[in-house]
Amino acid sequence: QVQPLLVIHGGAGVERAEMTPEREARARDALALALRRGYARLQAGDSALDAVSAAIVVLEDDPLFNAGRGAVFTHDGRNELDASIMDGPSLAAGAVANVHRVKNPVLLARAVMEKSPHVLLFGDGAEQFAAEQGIALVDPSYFRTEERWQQLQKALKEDAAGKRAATGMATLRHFG
Amino acid sequence: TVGAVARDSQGRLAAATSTGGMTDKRWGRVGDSPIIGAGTYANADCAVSGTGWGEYYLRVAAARDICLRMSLLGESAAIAGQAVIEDEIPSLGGDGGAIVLGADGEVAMPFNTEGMYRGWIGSDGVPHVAIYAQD
Repeated sequence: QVQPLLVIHGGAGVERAEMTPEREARARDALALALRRGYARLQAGDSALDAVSAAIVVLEDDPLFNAGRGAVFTHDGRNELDASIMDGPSLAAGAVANVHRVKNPVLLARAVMEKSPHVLLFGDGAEQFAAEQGIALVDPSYFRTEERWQQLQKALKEDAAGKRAATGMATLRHFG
Repeated sequence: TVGAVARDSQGRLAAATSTGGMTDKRWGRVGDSPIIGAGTYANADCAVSGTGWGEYYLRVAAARDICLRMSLLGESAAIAGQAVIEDEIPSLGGDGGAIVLGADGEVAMPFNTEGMYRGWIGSDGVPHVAIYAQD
């Protein structure tokens, strides 16, 4: 038997200037919980796919991270979610893009991989597939957090002031 | 963006990534996270999940590039991750990070920003969490 391992990330672009002790403690707790949930699957003899799915569900459910609940807003004030998953031995893969009602997009990506002949489903069609597969759907308001909403308002004000258009794409925060 | 890579007790690797994209995005923009080979990739030798400026991860097919370096060139996770995340992407103007897991259990977590939320757990069963480069 091989020793199981799990590695996770919760996003790059973390800046000390925007960090508070409370936020850092929350992040560390959430990451530790994701690691424990995923590793428990590995210790139970489940697959690497099960482990990465379990870990990501924890992070999607935590509003601190830009995925699932707590996702950033688009220009139009919507939360638009993407996810993907891949199995190393078989090269099987599944992905979804631009979904708005799927509570845990990683679970839908896995359903695409395991229960469809396709790799990437998009938008309304992806959500129709989710409904057919019994994947949990939620009202889009589930994903909203005030912090993310204020980030969008700040960006829109900068748009209106011409700051972002004038300086071009290079100054934008493009972590995704 | 969040991501995970794992190796199970049978030595099988997997990778996954999930994201809300970028604030104020327009026109149905899609980044690297749902694109197999850009933000996510796994084969028998390697598993990768990326987080960063998606357009650059797409242009260099970042996740598959890291895995091909490991599979075909025999590079370590650290060397392959550094070549793509710390050298190639910044040379084009992009930034971000990734987590890389090799079939041999080697872990790399390269990033070129001030911090990246990240963590790992293995034989000791204890979650290890880090944020900044010096953590």
